[in-house]
Amino acid sequence: PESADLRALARHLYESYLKYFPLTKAKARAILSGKTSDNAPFVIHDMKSLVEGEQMINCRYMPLHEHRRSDLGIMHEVELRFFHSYQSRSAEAISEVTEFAKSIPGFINLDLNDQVTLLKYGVIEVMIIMISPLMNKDGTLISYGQIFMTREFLKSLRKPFCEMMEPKFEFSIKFNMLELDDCDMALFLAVIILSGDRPGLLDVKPIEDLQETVLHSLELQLKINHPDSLQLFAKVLQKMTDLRQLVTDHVQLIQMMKETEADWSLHPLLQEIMRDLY
Amino acid sequence: KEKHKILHRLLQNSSSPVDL
Repeated sequence: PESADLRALARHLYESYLKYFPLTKAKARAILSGKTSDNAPFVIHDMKSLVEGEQMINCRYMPLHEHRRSDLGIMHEVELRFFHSYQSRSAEAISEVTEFAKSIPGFINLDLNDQVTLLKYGVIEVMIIMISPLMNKDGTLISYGQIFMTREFLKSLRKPFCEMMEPKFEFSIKFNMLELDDCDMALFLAVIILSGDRPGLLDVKPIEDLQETVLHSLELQLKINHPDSLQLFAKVLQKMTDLRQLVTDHVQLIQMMKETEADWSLHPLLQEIMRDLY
Repeated sequence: KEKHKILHRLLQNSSSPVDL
């Protein structure tokens, strides 16, 4: 394809990224570095600030059960409540990723079963890329950037909950060093979604053709946007290998928690995605 | 298809993200 077409594709994907993803990298980095006119995020670093943070966001994402309102109950139930809210936000994010995928030219013309397969295998990888800009070595933004939760607090939760976010921090810190911007990210997310090697695909050729065009667009975008960053295109693509391992470990952990946590129920959409995944 | 009911619904919904 002509480079003008590749630039138009980059602009289109960037626009739909802005349309469907509420917290961009630019905004997240501004919040994290304090360079924004908005209020600084509320910091959750212990049980007391967690309760205050929950009240601040009106408990929408972290519902308290009436019979567990004692302080002792809060201590015991914090992990379950936190991951209930994590699941609700994940389900919303999957819906956003789906809309973004549908906006990739040619995606909705693929076999519907293949669209399902691409999303099933792609969404968690995409979500890990999307949370990277929200993270730094000390913690992560949550709740659309209103709250900053410290890494130490997440590590202080009981097992296995404390093991959930740490691998994402390790990945994100390295991924953020590539310094991709939101337009680079939009193209990379489309490349991930259009992976022709997902298990069970019925018609691989049209998917690979679409991915090839987006890959060309990403390569050109990185050359223009990062002229001094050598081999950036190759470095970005290498992240896809790390992502697959990260998702495999994540799904194993969730499935283990489903067995061991009696009070834990998995959101139906996450169940659909994780069933028979790897 | 039954196994991925919600994903199918999300894909076939023509407007904005559906309420989950």
